[in-house]
Amino acid sequence: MAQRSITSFFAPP
Amino acid sequence: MFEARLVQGSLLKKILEATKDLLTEATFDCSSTGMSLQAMDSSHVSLVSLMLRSDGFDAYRCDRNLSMGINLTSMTKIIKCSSNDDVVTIKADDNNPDTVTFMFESPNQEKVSDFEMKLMDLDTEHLGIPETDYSVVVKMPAQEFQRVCRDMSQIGESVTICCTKDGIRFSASGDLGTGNIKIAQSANVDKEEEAVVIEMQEAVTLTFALRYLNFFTRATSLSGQVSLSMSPEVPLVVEYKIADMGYMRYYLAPKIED
Repeated sequence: MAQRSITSFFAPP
Repeated sequence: MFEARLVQGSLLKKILEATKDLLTEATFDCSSTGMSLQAMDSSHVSLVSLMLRSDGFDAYRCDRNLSMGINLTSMTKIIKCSSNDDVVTIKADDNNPDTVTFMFESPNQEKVSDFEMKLMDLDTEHLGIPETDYSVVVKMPAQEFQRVCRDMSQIGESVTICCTKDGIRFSASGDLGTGNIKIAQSANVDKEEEAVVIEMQEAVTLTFALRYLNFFTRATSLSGQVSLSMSPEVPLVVEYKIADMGYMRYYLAPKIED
């Protein structure tokens, strides 16, 4: 299973 | 002028303990509402969000918004010089924006220490965390969650969390075999902090890296209870409330089928 990164869910505003 | 006085100085030690495996430096944002911190771990897999509201401090003054770049390793060394029952005051002077001062006062006021620490110039950008109506929110004893994560990491590197209205099941597999831990929702909730309470809109099954969950559970000393918020395909939220002050929140991106 591949680990997603948090930045693929939360973007800089 | 910024000045925040915390009667339970040991709280800062617990907060630093709760971030030490994830962060080496972070920006504390200070405003009239309180002190907050938001930072990703170096691998950008998880996000730490700390909130300490101003009304939780014994005294709090913030004349204008302030962002302090802190080397958490250095701050930990300084906080180690305080005793658990010291009153801790954090001060920053607008005229001297490159440093922050930590003052420790013993309960009988006979011993007063002050440490001035150089600030760092961190250009960390904040991430926008969308408001989410989670499919499942589990509240359970923090120590029980810590034990589950520890036990599951004996079996494998990832844990699959499957939550239904009856309970929450943790599963792991590895070279030696497989393991499952099923925790049922508590029948009677007489003691809130010892109960397992599940609010569920729809069942959820997600997989996460145990390495990060075991980093998060270092915050167990902050609260008797932990809450796990989950929705399909979005980061898990692990939250430890800090009594009368705020919270320590961790966001962890899920693992997905290749």
